[in-house]
Amino acid sequence: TTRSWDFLGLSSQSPSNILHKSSMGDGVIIGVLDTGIWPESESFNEKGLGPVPSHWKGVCESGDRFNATIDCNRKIIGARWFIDGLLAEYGKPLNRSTEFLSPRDAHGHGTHTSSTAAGSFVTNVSYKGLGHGTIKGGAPNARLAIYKVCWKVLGGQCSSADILKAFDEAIHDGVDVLSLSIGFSIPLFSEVDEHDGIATGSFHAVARGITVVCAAANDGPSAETVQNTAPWIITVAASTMDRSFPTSITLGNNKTFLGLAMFTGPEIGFASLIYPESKGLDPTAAGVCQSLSLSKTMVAGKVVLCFTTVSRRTAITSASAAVKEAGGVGLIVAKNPSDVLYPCNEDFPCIEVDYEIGTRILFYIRSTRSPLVKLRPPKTFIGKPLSAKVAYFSSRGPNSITPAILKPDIAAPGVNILAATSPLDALGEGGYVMHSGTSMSTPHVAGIVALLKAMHPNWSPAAIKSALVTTAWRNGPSGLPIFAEGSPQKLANPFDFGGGIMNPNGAADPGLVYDIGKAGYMQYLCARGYNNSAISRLVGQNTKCPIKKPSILDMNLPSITIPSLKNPITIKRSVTNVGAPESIYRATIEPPIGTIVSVNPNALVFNSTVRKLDFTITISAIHRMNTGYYFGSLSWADGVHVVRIPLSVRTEFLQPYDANDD
Amino acid sequence: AANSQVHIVYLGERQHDNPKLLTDTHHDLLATIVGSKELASELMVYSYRHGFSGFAAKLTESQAQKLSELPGVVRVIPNSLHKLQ
Repeated sequence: TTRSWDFLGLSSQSPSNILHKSSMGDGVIIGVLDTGIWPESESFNEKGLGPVPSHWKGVCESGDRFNATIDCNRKIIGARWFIDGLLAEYGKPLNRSTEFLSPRDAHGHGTHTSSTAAGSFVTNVSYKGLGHGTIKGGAPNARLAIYKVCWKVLGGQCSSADILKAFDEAIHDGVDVLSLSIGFSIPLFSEVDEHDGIATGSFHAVARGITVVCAAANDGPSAETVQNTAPWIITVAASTMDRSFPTSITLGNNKTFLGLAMFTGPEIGFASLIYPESKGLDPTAAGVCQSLSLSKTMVAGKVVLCFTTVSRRTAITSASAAVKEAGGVGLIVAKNPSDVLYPCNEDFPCIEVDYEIGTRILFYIRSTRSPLVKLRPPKTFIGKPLSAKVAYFSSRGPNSITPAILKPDIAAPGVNILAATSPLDALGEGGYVMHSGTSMSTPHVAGIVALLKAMHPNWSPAAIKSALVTTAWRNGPSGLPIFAEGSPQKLANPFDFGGGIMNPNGAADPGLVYDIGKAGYMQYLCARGYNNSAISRLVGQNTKCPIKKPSILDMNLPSITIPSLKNPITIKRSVTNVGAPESIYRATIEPPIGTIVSVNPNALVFNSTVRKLDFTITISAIHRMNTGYYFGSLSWADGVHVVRIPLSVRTEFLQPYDANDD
Repeated sequence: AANSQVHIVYLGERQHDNPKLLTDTHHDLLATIVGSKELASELMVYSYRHGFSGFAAKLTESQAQKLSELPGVVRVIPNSLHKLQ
């Protein structure tokens, strides 16, 4: 977070942003369901914080190496743990030499997310000399309520029974925001199925005005991989930011290329460079990173170049281990470009380049009798000309449960995020680490939600989501559209980043919001086909769905997604004015290709008595053919605000299923 | 016991505001299936009683099936695992 908040327009030096207008989230309680917390981290110091908010009704519980009296303070106001559901399944006792039966974080993940959401200011932090600066949470004065539900078992697991219990207690405790960097697996369960404890627990939390922010998951860039898709949740994708860690690779012919890396150095002066090329029908087989087989005589004292098509980190890990074991001094990995970086074991110099640079280095090796290379340690580069992209790993829409509900909702920085961690984190250095994932982008949004709650305590979770989505950035600071990493890179669309990359200062003053109350969610459940008695029990009041099933498309979300347009369709929306009472908004439409879109009325006049207005959007297809999704937008503007929602339309004249089921 | 697995018995929104009473009703409901209040207490993993009503308990498939047929029970579903992202 030494750069992410500045990237999002929340520099602590600037007096005009919402960080200061919201008193940095003072009085707001963020509940974090994760692996617990390392309370001694400087990120959780209570300097300058006032008394615990009066609406807090929770507790701080002691346990293994966690003393509630000492370890909770005015920053960490609550801490509990829930493991009974996991232990009952796991079938053996917790290994207490590697994990604590308490809120103490043995993993590091929960400390990282908590410090990103609401950590205090900590100056002079860096990781391997990179990303130097001040780390802080999005809401540095907000308080943390820690619910440890994920455990260092099988790489980090959390059971739905424990998650539901944490929701149950958090609702009682008085949290204002819940942050969950947790996901499930595809195929998903329905939103009202407790297999997915997050959807059910969050339904009850949202019904009580608690905003629930969840990770979209890390299964990108394939389509239909987004998780936590219930419409009452804010689902967060991950983006990069304007920071990079370039390192120079200078060849013996004096040509220099830039790669990306995370190691401390020192510089590796000109050393021999090899590419393990084999003889026979497949000469490139020996140079595949994940299957390097190297002899000491061949590699000792040399830098090795290898190629991989595997996007996961395993290829780099195994290659660096093989090169190191054979006495090599460095590794250059040519792979599909991605900004996610991790150090190699024991700080071994491994540098990532794209295939183009990898191929040029390979041509140099093939054309030279004694190829040489010099590797410099990486430097931190921030600001222009770097532009943010949707991260390669970030899960993508469409939503596989309900394609008409756009997911993810929003993107936030989640690549190479420097924050506090547990001292037991294997990658940590001095209590800090860089991690990547939608786990990291989620608390960025939770922190901003805390600032918005401090400024607008009466806004509903749906209003907060709307403010975030309608003001998000689709373009970088240069005005050019944001890209999404993938193969190949492409312009980002709503299935990559929902409304766009979060714009905190814009979200604080959105002008209009698309609000949803309990009735709106009941309408959704009716549209999804749940029966009256199940809906009545879920919402706690007698509910009778209308005989004509409502359309999911009419749910008052800040987006419109039509998965199967055949005949012209008219969709309803309403907006509530949260800006100046006397305002006139006019509609601007950017129709998806191949569609005609009209809005009625195309001007909305608000005054002191008219705060909420309805309108309709009619969409029809120009061509009678099946297409993929095309994207556009509908914006309402009053000269001060632009309230934009994404439109996504697919025309299907030959339908694979009965579209009326939606 | 060897065949039992944690199940979540979901009862929906709370029917009243007294958490203690709600937990008692959860035990009663479970006792009707497992035979006694003592055994119900032993099998109960969690009582959800603040934000919504329900409980988690170690149940065999047939006990879970019987519970799901009781009035007031919205769904009975096996516990499952989530992952960090």
